[in-house]
Amino acid sequence: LINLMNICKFYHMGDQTVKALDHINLAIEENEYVAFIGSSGSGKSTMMNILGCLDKPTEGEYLLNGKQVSSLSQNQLAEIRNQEIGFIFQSFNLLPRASALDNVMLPLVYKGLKLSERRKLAIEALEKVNLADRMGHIPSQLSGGQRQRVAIARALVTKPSILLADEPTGNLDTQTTRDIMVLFDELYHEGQTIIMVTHEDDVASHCRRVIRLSDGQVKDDYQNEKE
Amino acid sequence: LINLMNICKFYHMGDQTVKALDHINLAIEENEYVAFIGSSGSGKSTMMNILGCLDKPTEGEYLLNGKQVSSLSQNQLAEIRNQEIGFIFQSFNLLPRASALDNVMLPLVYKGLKLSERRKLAIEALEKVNLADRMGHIPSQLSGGQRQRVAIARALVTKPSILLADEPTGNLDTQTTRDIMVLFDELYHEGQTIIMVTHEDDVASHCRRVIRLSDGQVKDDYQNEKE
Ligand SMILES: Nc1ncnc2c1ncn2[C@@H]1O[C@H](COP(=O)(O)OP(=O)(O)OP(=O)(O)O)[C@@H](O)[C@H]1O
Ligand SMILES: Nc1ncnc2c1ncn2[C@@H]1O[C@H](COP(=O)(O)OP(=O)(O)OP(=O)(O)O)[C@@H](O)[C@H]1O
Ligand SMILES: [Mg+2]
Ligand SMILES: [Mg+2]
Repeated sequence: LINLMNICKFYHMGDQTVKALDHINLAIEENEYVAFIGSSGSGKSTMMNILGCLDKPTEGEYLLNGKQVSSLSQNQLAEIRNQEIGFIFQSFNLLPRASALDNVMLPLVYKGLKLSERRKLAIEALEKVNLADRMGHIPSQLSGGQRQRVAIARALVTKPSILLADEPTGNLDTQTTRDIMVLFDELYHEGQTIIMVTHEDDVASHCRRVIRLSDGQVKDDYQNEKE
Repeated sequence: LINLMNICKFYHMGDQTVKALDHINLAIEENEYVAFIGSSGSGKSTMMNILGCLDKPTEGEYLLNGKQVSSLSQNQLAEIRNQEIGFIFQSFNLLPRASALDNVMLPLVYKGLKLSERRKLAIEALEKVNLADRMGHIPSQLSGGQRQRVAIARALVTKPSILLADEPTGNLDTQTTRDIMVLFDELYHEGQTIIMVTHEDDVASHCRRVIRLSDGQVKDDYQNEKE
């Protein structure tokens, strides 16, 4: 499904070069459940942005479903992002003047559904993250963990074939974190591909494969022992 | 040092009332090391904003150092916030167009120090959070955990007598979290008052007192057993 070949992401700052990703070679199959771990600044979000077609590498090739992403047009990239990928950002990126409900309804517009259907699916998604009673609030009227859950609901509402989740539980207490992991596990058992970044061991333990990044390179890549 | 008496924070949304804080009675002494825990939406950030004089309660009284905060002028409040309190926000709140160094230097302006002295203290603070090599980057050129550490350095640079930290390690890996807790422990042993919000048990275990909020009320208030 996903093939990264010699992927580099370099930033040139004056006379210094920051190597956010440094010659990454990686293959991820359909219906894998992957956790990226690694210290702060090791390249995890950069990796997610490239996987999600939100950013281009400086060098190297990214093959998604066999197609070279670098050769796709802006329209084709937008279509992939809207139809196939669900993205949960580390800093949520909600529309600040739209309610939780409107934020979650937004990705459904590309599915060509009518308003009543979009509303119904969005309310179901908000119920799954326990936020039905906050659907009218705009982001500034929500707690940090509530904004994070709106971002999660928005990514899940289109039932994406690839879910990219950058630290989806960083602002959540233990019980809420468990509820969210139940949702991700469900999606995985329905056949989807889940790729997440996390700092928490109990979250990484839900995944089947753990890839550790350090200074922009893959340092470890192992299977989680699970029944 | 801190006395909250019947503190309420209500939001009126149409015909519903959200009780973010619901009759809070609490006393915190000087040089305490307190962790607020509780589920997402339970009122922790609201509590921190009131303690930090960034928000006013709907009802009730807040006594800080014996003075009624509600009777203080805007100027007096600003002075308290600048001189006595260090605040680490759950969403960092960095100046987006200023470098990490400039962001950390900013609170020192109120101390009346000259530029070279402010720069020196800011660089030391960035070194303590392992970000000296990123001091020229602006927030969009930093990872999530790096932005969080800039916010931490900015709060610590004035050696505040009260440190208010809202989920200071939410975006940090385990090792970096430990490094940050070492800094907080140092500040505590120097006699400062540390009040933090956290979702992580190992972080709360550094504190001497743990207060659990639920639906805007204090549900638990216990001492951590430590040598
Ligand atoms: N401006 C507002 N208008 C309406 N409701 C609000 C507003 N700000 C906060 N709330 C509500 O007040 C409650 C408490 O919010 P608060 O941010 O204090 O929670 P929290 O404990 O910090 O949560 P988290 O762990 O998710 O950060 C939440 O249910 C939130 O929806
Ligand atoms: N626009 C940019 N310009 C320069 N350097 C950048 C830029 N964006 C990111 N970086 C650097 O690239 C490195 C990797 O960043 P990235 O956001 O991928 O880290 P991360 O692993 O997600 O970290 P965290 O766990 O803190 O979120 C960091 O050292 C960061 O400073
Ligand atoms: Mg990141
Ligand atoms: Mg909060």
